[in-house]
Amino acid sequence: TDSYDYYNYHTISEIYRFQDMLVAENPNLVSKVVIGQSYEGRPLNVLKFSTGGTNRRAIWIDTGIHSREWVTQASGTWFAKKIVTDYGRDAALTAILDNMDIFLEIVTNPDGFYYSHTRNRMWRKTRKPNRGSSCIGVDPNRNWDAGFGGPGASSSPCSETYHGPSAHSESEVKSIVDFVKSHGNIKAFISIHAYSQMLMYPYGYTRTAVKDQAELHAVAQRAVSNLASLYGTRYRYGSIINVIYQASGGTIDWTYNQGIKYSYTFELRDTGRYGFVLPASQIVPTARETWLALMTLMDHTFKNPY
Amino acid sequence: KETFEGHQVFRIVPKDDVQLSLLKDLEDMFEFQLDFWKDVTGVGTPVDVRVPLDSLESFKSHLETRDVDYSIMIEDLQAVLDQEQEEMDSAARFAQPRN
Repeated sequence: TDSYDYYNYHTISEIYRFQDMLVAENPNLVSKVVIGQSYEGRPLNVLKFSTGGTNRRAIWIDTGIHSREWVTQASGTWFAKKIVTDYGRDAALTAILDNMDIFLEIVTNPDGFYYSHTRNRMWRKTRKPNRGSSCIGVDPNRNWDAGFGGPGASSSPCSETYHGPSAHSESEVKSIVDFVKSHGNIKAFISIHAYSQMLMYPYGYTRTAVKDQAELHAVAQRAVSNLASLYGTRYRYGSIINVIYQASGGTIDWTYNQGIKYSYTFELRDTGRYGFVLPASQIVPTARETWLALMTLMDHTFKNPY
Repeated sequence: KETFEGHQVFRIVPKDDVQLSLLKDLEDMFEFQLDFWKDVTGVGTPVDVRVPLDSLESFKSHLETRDVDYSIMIEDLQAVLDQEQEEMDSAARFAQPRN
């Protein structure tokens, strides 16, 4: 993985190969967990970073649930390498990994990602056909059982924000749901999107403030400040409904309601000059600055057990 | 393979509640075949939207007759995508085979 080109975008098969290579190179730290299959039968691979122990407290990170947001899968790949490189060198990360596990799903929507490479660069949703409609796919960030089907999601299969026929109808979502429930000890859940530079916590489906709002807000403030320390990239932060808009059925609203207090979602670079076609030269700077915010969230989770 | 020749990405910043509601209506309108990259959120917050070539003129005139300002964020989306593909191809070409 030293020769993997982190400065360029890659196809799904290249990312799958990268994952296998990372596991092969770091057998005592990294393993691959297949949590399910996509609609088209692709494996839903999760990299597990663990130094031992059973069912340790854990941190979940996912990238690429919206397939066209290519900088997220690319950043996820960089994070994976960063974790193996920094373990044993960076005191904060080493302390985290000596006590907790990190799960990283780099290509959360593999069918959509493949489709965005081969057919339609602008594809965002899953690829499951919808009964009674010629339009394909569901928005996997509207498919969770948290205010499912409410305002801020569409009931039209042709919409980019179609919530799907029922909560967790998409295997890409259901597989995470099952994994989170069966693990039972995930303490932070970070879902990464692009673009527009925001760091958000629940809720999106309701104006009701989460009971941990003050703490989540303060941690977010610290995370975006650390992120900005590298290149001055400015982020907005707050609850989803306040920072973006009402969105029902979202990922981190469900995880928070499952008891995962440190539930956050990112929107990475940029402010809109390139949108989803962010040039490859921006991948590593984006990943580097995001890592600082991720470390803030992970370190806080580690130091504040609940 | 779906291509995007001549598609443009607009940036629109709603100035007031009237423009905000106008943009919200556009989100549910299939007529222009718009793809919202950044959805409508609030007054002063940019909205980014991809507009297909066939809808460009009618969409522009729709905005202009309602006095909504806009800027073009991406002039020709396919050109940007082609450049992205070229970079990927050249990266693959120069990738060193593993020894």
